[in-house]
Amino acid sequence: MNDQFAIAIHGGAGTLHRERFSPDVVQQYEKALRQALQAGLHILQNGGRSLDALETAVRELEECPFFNAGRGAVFNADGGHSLDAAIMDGRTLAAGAVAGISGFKSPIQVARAVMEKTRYVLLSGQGAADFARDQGFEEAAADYFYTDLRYHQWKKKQENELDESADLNFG
Amino acid sequence: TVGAVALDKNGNLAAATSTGGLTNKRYGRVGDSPIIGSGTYANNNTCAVSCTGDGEHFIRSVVAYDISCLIEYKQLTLRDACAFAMQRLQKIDGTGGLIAIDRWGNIQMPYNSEGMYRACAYTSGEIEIKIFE
Repeated sequence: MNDQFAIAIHGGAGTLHRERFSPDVVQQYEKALRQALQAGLHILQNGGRSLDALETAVRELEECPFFNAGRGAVFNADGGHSLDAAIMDGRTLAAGAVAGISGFKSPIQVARAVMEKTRYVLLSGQGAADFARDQGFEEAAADYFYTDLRYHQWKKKQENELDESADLNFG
Repeated sequence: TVGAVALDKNGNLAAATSTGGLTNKRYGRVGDSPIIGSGTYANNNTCAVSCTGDGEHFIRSVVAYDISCLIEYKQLTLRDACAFAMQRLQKIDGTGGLIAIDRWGNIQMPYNSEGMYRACAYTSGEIEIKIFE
């Protein structure tokens, strides 16, 4: 064991529409990033595992409505939310992922269970949701994921028929 | 899209990514985030990477694994490997960014879009939180 540890997080990249970012908005986003970073850092400082630090930090970001993941995720063409997540352990090269899962608060939690409790790497769609339910992960109704920002982005994209490459949701 | 990469006191690296994907996505579209090697990758011998941006471009360029290979097979530094991978992404008009960490605790957070929500912390206690340049 050495004393070296470090962590980095991101909340997405893309066309952030800089004009939206008044000092107050910047402060809100920076506060949200700091909260997630500190949550993961605390685990590392106390000798915890990098996997636990990541899952904790990403769950903070999934619960924050500012970012396109979990609560605050973008809308799909059906007006719902289908979420993807992955986690990978550098020590064993084990990995777990879910794609197109709906109705669960923390996709990264489900991805980690795929890694640690199945022999699979990637579960998708209804099967991924069935697995998450079998594992007892917390479910949420559609309004948990709803935010005005994403709803209006979705309506705008539908009305304007912007092509898929129009970057309205920064990653 | 959100993500994290970390190095713990046992020298273990890990990477995680979670996303809602693209607004108004159809037909079960899946981006790079859940694709191991494209949007998410970790290997104690090289680095841990989490990506965000135009998922299709990150899938086609296998960006996360590309960075790991550049370190493992060409002995590039994390900085140079990330720069090379971002150049390749740019060549196919991909936009976005990534966060990466190596086994010595070096961190890179490059992006070629207007901004990226990002933050990092080191053993020293130094913390960096940024959105734009």
